[in-house]
Amino acid sequence: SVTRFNATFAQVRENFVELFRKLFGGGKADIVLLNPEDVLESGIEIIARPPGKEPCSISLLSGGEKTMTAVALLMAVFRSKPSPYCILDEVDAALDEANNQRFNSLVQEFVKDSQFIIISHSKRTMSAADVLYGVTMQEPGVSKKISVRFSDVHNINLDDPAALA
Amino acid sequence: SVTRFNATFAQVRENFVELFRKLFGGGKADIVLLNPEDVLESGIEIIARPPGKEPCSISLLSGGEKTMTAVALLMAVFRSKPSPYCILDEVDAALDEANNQRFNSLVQEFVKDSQFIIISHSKRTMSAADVLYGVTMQEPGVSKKISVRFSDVHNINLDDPAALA
Amino acid sequence: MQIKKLELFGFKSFADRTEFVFDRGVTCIVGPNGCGKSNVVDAVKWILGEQSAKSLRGQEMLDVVFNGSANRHPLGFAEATLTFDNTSRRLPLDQAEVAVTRRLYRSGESEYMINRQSCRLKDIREMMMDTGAGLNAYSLVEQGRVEVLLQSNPQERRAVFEEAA
Amino acid sequence: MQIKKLELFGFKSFADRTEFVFDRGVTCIVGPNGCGKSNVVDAVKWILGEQSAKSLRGQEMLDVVFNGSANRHPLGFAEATLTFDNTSRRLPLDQAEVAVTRRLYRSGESEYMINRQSCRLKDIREMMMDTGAGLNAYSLVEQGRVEVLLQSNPQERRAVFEEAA
Ligand SMILES: Nc1ncnc2c1ncn2[C@@H]1O[C@H](COP(=O)(O)OP(=O)(O)OP(=O)(O)O)[C@@H](O)[C@H]1O
Ligand SMILES: Nc1ncnc2c1ncn2[C@@H]1O[C@H](COP(=O)(O)OP(=O)(O)OP(=O)(O)O)[C@@H](O)[C@H]1O
Ligand SMILES: [Mg+2]
Ligand SMILES: [Mg+2]
Repeated sequence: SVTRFNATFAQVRENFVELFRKLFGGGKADIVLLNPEDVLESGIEIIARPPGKEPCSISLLSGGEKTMTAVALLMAVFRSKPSPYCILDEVDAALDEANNQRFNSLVQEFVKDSQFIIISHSKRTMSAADVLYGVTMQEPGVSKKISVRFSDVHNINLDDPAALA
Repeated sequence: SVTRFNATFAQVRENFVELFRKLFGGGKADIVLLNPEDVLESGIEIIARPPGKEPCSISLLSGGEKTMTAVALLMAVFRSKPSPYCILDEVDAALDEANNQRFNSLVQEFVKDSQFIIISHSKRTMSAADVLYGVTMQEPGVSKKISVRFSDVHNINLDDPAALA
Repeated sequence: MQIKKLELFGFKSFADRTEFVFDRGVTCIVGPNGCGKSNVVDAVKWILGEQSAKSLRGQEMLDVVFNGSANRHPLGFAEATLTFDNTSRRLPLDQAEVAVTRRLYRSGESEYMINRQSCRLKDIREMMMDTGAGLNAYSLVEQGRVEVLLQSNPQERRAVFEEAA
Repeated sequence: MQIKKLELFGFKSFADRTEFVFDRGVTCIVGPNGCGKSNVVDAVKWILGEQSAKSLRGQEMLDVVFNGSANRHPLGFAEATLTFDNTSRRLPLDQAEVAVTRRLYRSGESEYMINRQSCRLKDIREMMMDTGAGLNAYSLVEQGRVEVLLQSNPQERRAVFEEAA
């Protein structure tokens, strides 16, 4: 219905504006209905301006900036209708160390209401987790679950199948 | 012409088979003309089987395996007709540490004939380079070139704009 | 309604019965390229009713059945079970735990179960529909897909908002 | 025919005249998300004759002109120069160095130069065509695009082979 869509849209928009500023340490973002008269059919436009930069189309943003903007929008939707769990597969691939840290801090704000299952190659993301599961293929072609300790994260090369054996 | 395409195809195929085995430490790969009678119009199929695994469509390969397969094919074409330079923007984003190392070792085999300009967030890739250039935005919105020493790679957080200032 | 457990047996690279127990908070899954981490994400989608083989990186649905390795024969079926904590009774069953099972045989035949009671796929999808925990666009982000919200056209983006409304 | 130098002035985030000197071997460009690394790659494509604004992540070609920042006004034009080592005389000019310059004014007017001689864009593209160093698909891989060879349909893949043939 129109009322419910408008209510959701307003809430997601408010969350997005706040989460973007949190992830970017400033700047400005918005989501806009392209066709405000036709709420039930209108497409949605995204505006994102990192701090200190001029507004430009989101296509010009860098790889890492696009990931951070997408995460802000995703979590904005999530916050308006929380799912009991959230599964993220290598969403931090394009992030530098500083943004990786901001991303992981943001996840912490949602942990109270939702369970997160995150796949990552980043040691920083691993260190921020509560539990680590390792998956390895000691026998070629066959996946096996192993337990990984937090002390392993920095001591061994987690990506080396031999190390995890 | 048909002869020239066939010659190139055969050479790229031979390179691809070899480079795939080198990057994966084994396994089997091939490129196939879908329509051998119609060489000038035929599409090209890629077959890739990492070591120890059963052959399957390349769509089922993991993110890192797809990157390694694509790099093998790209360098196979490159070897048959070397370009004087090769510019790679964060191609190692999906690679674990072990594959990152194999990727960088492979680049070393092509360095004799071609110049490489590689953009990366990976410390391992940075350490394998001959020269490092830093780009930073001390003044918001304005890019600036700075020199980065190899000792910086492990000592400071290269992704922290403040650290590079 | 958090995930308590995920069991895989014959699903993609998980030839052996493998169980992942999940707790509140953040669980991080780690391991080398190609070892099976994203296959775990595919299993969750599959159990929740994903019908597009392409969305599971396959050419056809039978691609999810373990198809052998250097030392193993292909298996005759793929099975995966997702167990939810239902103390909140968010799922319309008067049980503290709800286990959803999906099985696919090489013959192409499928079986579905809720708490070991045989059911149809549509029963699973309908049960998940109002919980915010089904196959929606914002509680599961596949590898390489985080920027999809930014890239997609305004109409596709709208679909995500509608799921949250 | 390697790249000796790349100069940017008013190109995207490079508001100030910036020069990158490149040597043989591997040069790695590093820095935080959004600082301008991929913009350097865009500049090389642009100088070599890229005419698709979309391929440079813009909506229109004027998007490559520095459009201001917190402390700066937009600039009136974008300029970039790529200088090649031509001791091999691989480029059809009897000069040891060949500098290719492209400039775009806010009015929409463009200027092109080869060794400071005014020319047309098509002269630049034709000069680069047989060298294997032009805008081909295998000597420049943009961010997020390494897997394109695997994803593209068989006919698109063929185009890459034809460029190498
Ligand atoms: N039906 C199947 N039977 C056996 N192996 C399979 C099957 N389907 C997929 N695989 C294998 O699973 C592997 C991919 O696993 P997955 O995508 O989970 O890796 P990953 O751990 O996510 O790696 P990355 O870090 O590179 O993303 C492939 O090598 C593929 O061959
Ligand atoms: N015409 C322009 N004027 C000013 N700034 C611009 C212009 N075009 C692009 N930019 C800015 O350049 C930035 C993107 O730079 P770039 O893509 O090179 O980053 P990057 O260093 O590759 O980052 P990442 O590591 O995230 O990939 C964006 O923040 C964008 O606002
Ligand atoms: Mg994966
Ligand atoms: Mg970039």
